[in-house]
Amino acid sequence: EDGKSAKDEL
Amino acid sequence: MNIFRLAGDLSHLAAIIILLLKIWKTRSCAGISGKSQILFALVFTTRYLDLLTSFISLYNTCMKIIYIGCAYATVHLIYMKFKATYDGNHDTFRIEFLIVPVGGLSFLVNHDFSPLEILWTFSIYLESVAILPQLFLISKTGEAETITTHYLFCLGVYRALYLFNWIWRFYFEGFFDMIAIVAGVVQTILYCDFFYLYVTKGEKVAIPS
Repeated sequence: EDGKSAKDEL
Repeated sequence: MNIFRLAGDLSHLAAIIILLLKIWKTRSCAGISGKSQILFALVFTTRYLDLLTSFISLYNTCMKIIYIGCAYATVHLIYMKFKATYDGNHDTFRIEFLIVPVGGLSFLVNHDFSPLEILWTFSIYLESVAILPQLFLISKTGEAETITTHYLFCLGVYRALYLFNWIWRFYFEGFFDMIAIVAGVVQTILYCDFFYLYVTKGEKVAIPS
């Protein structure tokens, strides 16, 4: 998941 | 989910609720930048559009709805209900100077050139600078009420905890999001000056202009 966006965060 | 993430989210929630309660209890939004609150409402709106497209967890969905709801409630209190107490004369930061460059940057540097992704990136960049009108307002009036400094302190703690969260995720999950990390570092740095004053001068912060 390197460099992927942190969509699970708020 | 790790302890830093959870504590960060709760600190963020505490900040939002402290601000709402302060305005509600004192029936006044003096010393609060309505422009910063509009920017935060815009941040949550553009970031949480994925509420409509994907489900992550019940926790995630609930927190997003609470954040958005509180952001709009705060804007409503400032610009409608307690408009008479709003410090518009001092809240003069030009937010287009933030929105336009941030909008441009989110088109240029993003993970994927799609509408939702660009809006998400826009929200990340905008959040990093959204507090500037509030800090500008404090520097203009020369002081901040104790409760306002608690609000800012909680927001700063939230950002700092998210940095630890990313360090944790990098080491234990091999995960990193460069856009979120760079914006998060910028955002945390903006709070450093405030943190210093908060710690050294106690809660009554006056930013020297």
